Amino acid sequence: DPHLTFMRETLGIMQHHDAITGTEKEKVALDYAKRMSVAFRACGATTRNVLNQLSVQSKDNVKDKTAKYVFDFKTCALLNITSCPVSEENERFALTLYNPLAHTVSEYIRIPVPGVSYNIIDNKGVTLESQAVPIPQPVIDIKHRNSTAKYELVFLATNIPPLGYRTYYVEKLEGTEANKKINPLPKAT
Amino acid sequence: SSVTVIGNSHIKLGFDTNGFLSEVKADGLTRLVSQEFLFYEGAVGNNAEFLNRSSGAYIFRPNENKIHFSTDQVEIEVYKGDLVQEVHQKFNDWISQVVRIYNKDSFAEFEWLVGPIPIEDGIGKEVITRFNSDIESNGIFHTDSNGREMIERKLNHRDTWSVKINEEVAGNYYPITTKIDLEDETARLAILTDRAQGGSSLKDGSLELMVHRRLLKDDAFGVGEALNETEFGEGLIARGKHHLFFGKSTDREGVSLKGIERLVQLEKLLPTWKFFSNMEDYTAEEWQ
Repeated sequence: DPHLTFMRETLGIMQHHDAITGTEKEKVALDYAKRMSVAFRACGATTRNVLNQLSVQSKDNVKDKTAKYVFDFKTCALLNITSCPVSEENERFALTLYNPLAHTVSEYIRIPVPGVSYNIIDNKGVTLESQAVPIPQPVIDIKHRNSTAKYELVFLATNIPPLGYRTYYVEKLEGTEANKKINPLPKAT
Repeated sequence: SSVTVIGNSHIKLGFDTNGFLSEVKADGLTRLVSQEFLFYEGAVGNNAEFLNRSSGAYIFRPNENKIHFSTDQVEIEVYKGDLVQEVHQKFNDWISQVVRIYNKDSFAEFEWLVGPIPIEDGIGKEVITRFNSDIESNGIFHTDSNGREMIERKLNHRDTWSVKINEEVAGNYYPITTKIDLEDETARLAILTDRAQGGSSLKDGSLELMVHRRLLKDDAFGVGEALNETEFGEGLIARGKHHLFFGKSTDREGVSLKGIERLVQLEKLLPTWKFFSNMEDYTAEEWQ
């Protein structure tokens, strides 16, 4: 509760007309942004606990309720500048998508990655079609964007249940496996 | 051919030899639709009285409606694959965009990147994206009210009083939270935004949305500083998305474009939450 209450109080501050319209001094705007990022981090602990419990309960007749595996479930706040340490630095990672809407959705997902050859499987072990697209140079050139990602890995996540989640396993391919994947087509400038 | 085309069976976009969007084909219609980035010069008043206010955090007021094109030649790179087709556009050193169409979508995504806005010339700039089409909208367009009902707007007009427009541009700007659209009896053009923006339709068939601003004079409404945001000593860089819907304006078999727009609006504004977990220690089988 203390984490969620911190987010509640932060959003209480964000009701101020300055926070909504941007009529505050720049330093105040940066303070609003800092408070929001601290609140999201605080709630990250909550979502991690919940998702770890859910992933345990999803196994049938589990005796001990403690999660056998505890996963990070990290959020990447810099996806808006196409940067995410987890997907850039690890050759294997899982991506969990939580659908906040009350109806099933499908969504094209873009993951910042350093290479072009990856394999993506869903929770049933089905390999998904994916495509690597180069990150535009003006995005790569953004100063202070400390990212090794050169591509975005695109795939279509389908049938994510209402107020539910689906997880995908992403693995970088090496050697002959890698060559089978289509590199981004040559660019027509 | 001289036109570069991306798209799928639902919607296709054509780009001319200068790299600009030039036509849209969707819903059995092909119409001229172009898109460009421009910027207004921000007005610098002495703030002495209302008629001489500067453009700032509380006010949008272009300087004598002076508007500049960002470029007349766009460098483009085209990537086509099975899931998505993209045109990477570079308008100038501080404006670029990716126009993409995913293979199952019936709309196009415009991901713009603007900034740092240069101010070496001492002029504040207010950057807009503008879509022009041959739709005969007769000065009528619609803007949303907090993501719900669409309010009819008419150029240089107010429903409830006989308005005298002193500012031809700013006097016709309205708050857009999620959508702005226009139509004639055959075609309809709608733009979804990913955040609140100022917008208008200043001529038939044209929709414009303000994506970024950098101003150098406080507008004397209380904040006590110009809207001149910087990060690491440089002007702020803004990045965002617009989604373009185009098609017949008459409802088809009940599945009108507006219904799809509403659903996509919800799914773009409330996308899935992404959680990443390191799996270096687990094979795919173990993970499963």
